[in-house]
Amino acid sequence: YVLIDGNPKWPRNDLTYRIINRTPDMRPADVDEAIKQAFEVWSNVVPLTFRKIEDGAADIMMSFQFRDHGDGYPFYGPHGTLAHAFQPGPRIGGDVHFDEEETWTKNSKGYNLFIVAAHELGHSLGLAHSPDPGSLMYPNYAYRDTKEFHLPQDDINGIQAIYGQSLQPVQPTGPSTPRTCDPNLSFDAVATLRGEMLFFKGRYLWRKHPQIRETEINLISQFWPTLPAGIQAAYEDVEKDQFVLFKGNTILVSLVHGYPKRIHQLGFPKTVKRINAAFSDKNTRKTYFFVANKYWRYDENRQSMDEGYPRNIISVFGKIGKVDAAFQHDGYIYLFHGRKQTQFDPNTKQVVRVLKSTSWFGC
Amino acid sequence: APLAPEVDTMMLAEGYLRNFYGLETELHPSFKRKITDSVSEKLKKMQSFFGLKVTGKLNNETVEMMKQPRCGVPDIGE
Repeated sequence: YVLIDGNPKWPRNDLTYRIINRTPDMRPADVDEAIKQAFEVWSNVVPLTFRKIEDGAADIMMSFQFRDHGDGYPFYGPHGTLAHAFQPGPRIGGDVHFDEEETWTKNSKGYNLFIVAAHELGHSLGLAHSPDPGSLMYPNYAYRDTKEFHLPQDDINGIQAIYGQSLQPVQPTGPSTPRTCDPNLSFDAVATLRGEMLFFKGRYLWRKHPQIRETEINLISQFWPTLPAGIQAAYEDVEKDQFVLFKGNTILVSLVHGYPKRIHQLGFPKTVKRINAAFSDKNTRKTYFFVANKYWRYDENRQSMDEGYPRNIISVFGKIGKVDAAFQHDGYIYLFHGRKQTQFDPNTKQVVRVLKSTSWFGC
Repeated sequence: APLAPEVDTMMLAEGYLRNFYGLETELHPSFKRKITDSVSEKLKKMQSFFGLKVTGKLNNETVEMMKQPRCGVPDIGE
């Protein structure tokens, strides 16, 4: 987390707020509810209270503004800059301005007012932008499931550094962003996509370009706002230019209509509830699915499962146990299991070597 | 007439660095070299903040990051 230069903070713990105007994009009651919940994000973790007033000057004045609105920080139309807020202080201090030209919503379409308001209130209370991509105070917008929202630990640490701990008997905790070179890091799914490698873990996604040493970590929702966290398997169908993802018994395909579908439509028996890992061989057009200690092979040309499957993973790939994630690269198959990955040569049917799961990140 | 893509990208970058990284571009034309140096320094700060490869040059990853919707508050103190 990062605090605003000079560490400005409110001198009192009981603050007032006022909603000056509302966006026509949402019902007034929904605007009020989104903003109330945004305040609760912070009041849940520090000893601050926020009381809504209808008239007069409040500590934090919230409004929807259009283009140049007289504070030296104009908006420029849809997208780009969504909102801004001022650090704690008198008059304009603490105030929050939303760009009226954005499409504000209470869901994943357009920009979610609750998410943006909660972020801006972080500034109103004294937080600057955090470089932690999983934090609420990261500068870029990313949709998060608002029903499952928990303030990330980075933000909790930041706001408690200013106002102290919550008065609750049990201190609240939040999710932490995984460290890229954590030796215990495992992945939910790994796949290639148009020359890049994508590593999924919870609500996070690492993007690795083979020619670039640095690895980017972002929230999955930054790239696919409607995609759920906790993707369990993924593969790229190079020929169809499709990216296929699995969670539970659901198949999702990026940019293709007619999805989600059920995994049983691929030919799995009803007893299969989820797929642990998948990869597709672009040369043979065969896709391999790993489920518990077995694997299936699917023919992308015939659109059906090959006969003779499932087979035991151990019979072909050796004693590696459950496979968490899999992908193919330069002719080799990489099977991820826990914090390790096994490099397998499909031609010699031999294990080449066992690596750390994070070896792709140059750790 | 529409701007050439590279001009468009340079304008996007200058606007971004001015708004969020304190780039000052209101200098006399004879200080053009100084502006270029300043852009490079600010780009490095921005790339470092977002965990991108720090080159001081406007590459695809940096432009992609600049195009994302975001908060209007600067990333470095004012």
